[in-house]
Amino acid sequence: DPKQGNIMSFFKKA
Amino acid sequence: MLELRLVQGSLLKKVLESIKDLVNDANFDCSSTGFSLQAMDSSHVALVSLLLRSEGFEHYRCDRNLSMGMNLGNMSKMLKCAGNDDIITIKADDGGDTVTFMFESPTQDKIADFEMKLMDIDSEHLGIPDAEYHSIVRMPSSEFQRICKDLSTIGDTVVISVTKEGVKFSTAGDIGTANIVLRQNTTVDKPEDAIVIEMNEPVSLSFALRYMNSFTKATPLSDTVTISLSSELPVVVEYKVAEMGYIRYYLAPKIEE
Repeated sequence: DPKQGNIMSFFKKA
Repeated sequence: MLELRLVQGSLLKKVLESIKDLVNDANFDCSSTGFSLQAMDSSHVALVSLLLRSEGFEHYRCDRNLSMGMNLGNMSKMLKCAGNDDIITIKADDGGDTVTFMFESPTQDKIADFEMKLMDIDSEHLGIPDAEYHSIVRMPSSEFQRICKDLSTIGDTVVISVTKEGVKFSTAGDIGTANIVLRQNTTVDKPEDAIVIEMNEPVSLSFALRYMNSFTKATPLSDTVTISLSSELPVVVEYKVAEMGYIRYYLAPKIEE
């Protein structure tokens, strides 16, 4: 099964 | 001092219903631009970004930037006490630990004040880069809600694929599989009924249906929804909030290991 990605790996802390 | 008067108070009620199941606590940020919020769900899979521009309020006073931590469940309880036709005013003092929601009936014969305790929330603000999306689909929001609801009875994951044929929503589960294909259709009586598919590059991504279903709580806010997809990025599911702003949901894709 595909693994759920994490939003913080796409968007960095401002 | 902050004082925001929203004649169409039902918009704020609907906004809360659209985010309270996804996010428990969040900071509402108030600046000269508007009333905004950015928050992730507790497992950091989805992010919601809300903007209600200052021009959309009948009266907008925000003396200095203010961040107000609120429990969205409690805020929703309070806003549910406002009538759908009520005018809602949000009031707070700089440095205060409460926010007041004032509800005025359209005939001004009932005025209610609800004061809610604020909370300190240590939230991380993420930078969302501007992106060129491979494909952008605009469709009736009720159709998107129906598709997500139907597919979640079959499977847990939706694969959204955009090709020159159209946009395909697919799922698979223990009982079988389902595929729903929508083709571009702009020959409709009402523009909000159109299906518009803008494909720069074909794209196919997998997402958790549980989150997609949660996003569709925003359906009462807008007749249309826009889904922006790129193979490198979280999907953006956007609902406009009348003429004054938007709710954007970002959802990280499921990735093959």
